[in-house]
Amino acid sequence: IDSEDDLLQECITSAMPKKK
Amino acid sequence: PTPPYLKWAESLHSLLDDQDGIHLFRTFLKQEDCADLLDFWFACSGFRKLEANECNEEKKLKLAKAIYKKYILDNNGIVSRQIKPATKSFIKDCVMKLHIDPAMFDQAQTEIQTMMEENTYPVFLKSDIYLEYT
Repeated sequence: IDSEDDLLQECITSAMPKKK
Repeated sequence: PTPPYLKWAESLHSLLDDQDGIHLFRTFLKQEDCADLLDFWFACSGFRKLEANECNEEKKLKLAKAIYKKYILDNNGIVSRQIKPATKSFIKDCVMKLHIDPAMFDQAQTEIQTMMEENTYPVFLKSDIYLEYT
């Protein structure tokens, strides 16, 4: 279950803009 | 130069293009119990991006299932309630038939985005949390 959440979190973070 | 917080008021995209803007908007949505809307929107973008970087199919399938399970399967969830039944069936079909496509969440993401643009985003711009920040 944890890895599923981690995968999802990683996906969400990857779509966010990087610090300018 | 225009301060970032004034840019955030120009459009939802300007807000979601700035880390601090996202953070403040998410804090607001959390108060309203609908942070999942924003998480789902970013999850859809992240999922679509996976295709570009030669990622393995197994990971894509796992991720598509995870997004489906967390945000769409439960009809009482905040995201699920805002997505049209036809769009939900389409995604369910894709997951069940293992037909994983980078664009499979696009329509659902658009529906959530429209909802945020018409509803939560304008409310956010009038909220105490935003006004205090400015």
